[in-house]
Amino acid sequence: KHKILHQLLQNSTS
Amino acid sequence: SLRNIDELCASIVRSHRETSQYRVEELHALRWKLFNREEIQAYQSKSVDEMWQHCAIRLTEAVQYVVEFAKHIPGFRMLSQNDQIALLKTGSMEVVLVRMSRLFNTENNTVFFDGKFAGTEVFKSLACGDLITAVFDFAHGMCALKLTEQQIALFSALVLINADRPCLEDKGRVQRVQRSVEFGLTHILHRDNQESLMHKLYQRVAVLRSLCSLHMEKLRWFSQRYPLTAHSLFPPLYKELFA
Repeated sequence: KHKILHQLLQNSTS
Repeated sequence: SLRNIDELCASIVRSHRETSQYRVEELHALRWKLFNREEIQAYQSKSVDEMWQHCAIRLTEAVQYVVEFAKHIPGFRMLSQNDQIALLKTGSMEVVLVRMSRLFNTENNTVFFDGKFAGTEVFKSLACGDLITAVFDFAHGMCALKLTEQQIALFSALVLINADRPCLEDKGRVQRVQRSVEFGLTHILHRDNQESLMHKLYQRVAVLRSLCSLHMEKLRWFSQRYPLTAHSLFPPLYKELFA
């Protein structure tokens, strides 16, 4: 659940 | 302290600027670039599910920028991942709508979409005219407030950081971040001598809520009629947020 959101949130700042 | 509030506002404004899909000057230069008759026709002759898929992709792109914006709001990253997701699930669409008012030309009632300005007729094949009309009306109302980019930045952050959202683990912590953003917005409005805007902005928040529930209602209707498109062709992030 919410795999992509997790990923986006974990990506260090862009 | 005042210095802290200044720093908070500066961070939010910077984040807003760095995560805006389009700059205001850029949009201003394009404001009379409209879709022509044939192009409008092409949108109108798309099937309902084609147009829904197209718009779901555009909306998801806009949401990705909002996620980046959120990450740079001071205090957001200190929240638990659960609470970050809970805030984005309910707030990202609202921020997209606030941001959309920057892409709106009130002189001819058009919005920047797919590289040109589009009137409501472009979205006809979505088959949800009431939602589109309501969204355009909202953009019109936001433009009438003539907010500065700084005011839009702080208002967007306030829309997102809301301790009343469902499914929050640590409401108290969200509340503290929310209060600091509220302070920031009050500070900016005071500095701009526009304190009366605060009340009007809170009225906009209620409209945002109703637009989002209308969006969800339309999505349920669409998913029932076109389950395959909704299930297999919509962007995964769109499904995570709204399905």
